Amino acid sequence: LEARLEAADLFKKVVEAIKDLVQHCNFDCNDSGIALQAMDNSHVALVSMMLTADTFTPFRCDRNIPLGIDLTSLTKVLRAAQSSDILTIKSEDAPDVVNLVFEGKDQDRISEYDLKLMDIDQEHLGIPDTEYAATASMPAADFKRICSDLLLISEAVSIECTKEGITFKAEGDIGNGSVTLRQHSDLENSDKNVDISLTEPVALSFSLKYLTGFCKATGLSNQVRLCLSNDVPLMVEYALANNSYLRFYLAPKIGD
Amino acid sequence: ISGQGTLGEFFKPK
Repeated sequence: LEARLEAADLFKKVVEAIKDLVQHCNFDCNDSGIALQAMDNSHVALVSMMLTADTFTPFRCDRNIPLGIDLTSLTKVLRAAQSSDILTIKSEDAPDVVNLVFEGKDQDRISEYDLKLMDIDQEHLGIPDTEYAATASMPAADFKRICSDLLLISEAVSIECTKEGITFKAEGDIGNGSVTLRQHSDLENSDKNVDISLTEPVALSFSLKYLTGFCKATGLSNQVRLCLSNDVPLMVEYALANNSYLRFYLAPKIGD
Repeated sequence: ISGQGTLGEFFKPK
């Protein structure tokens, strides 16, 4: 494997966004790119990352290799990379370590780290292709704000999506709160759009602790997409350049 | 108060 990223920033942010949810995971490398799928310990949330080969310049991977990595250790190594550094990830065929090289843009500093790999026996889960009843795209910063505000009211949020908009409701001991985003297109700045497509109305409840955790990915993308169907896990997607993505799945709360 | 579901019933091992 040899994969070079123009800016370490992307990889730093991806790892930062998932490291509190999952601790040990396999980065599955093959000729299509670097993928990761891992569930949290409580089996409530799942992270699915894809960094396509096109994200790297260049990308070369001659055979499928899983790189079992402790994300806490990887975070320590990535601290040494500045956001604008060129990052190269390298590994041998049957590796004991993954090699990370950080080069300053002006090329007067080269840092090289070897990170020990772990044997991780991780089962791969099939995520069924789902035609979601509702998808809502919105500014990622707005979603983060809504989740963190409502977490002060309650540990759960009910998300209701209709043709009119998407509503987040929290009911807590101190009172209730709700935020509605109406569909709109900002002609000057499409990053501010709220776009809803709906085949049937949905209403589901989720843990805000997990949703605020997913929002650690906010810096990766201007927009976030929520995909919902009644009685199936929510998908929260941060789309990245070159068809790469960071997706989170969250099991709904079950009504009594 | 509702309980928390898990992903196991939706996503099966490959």
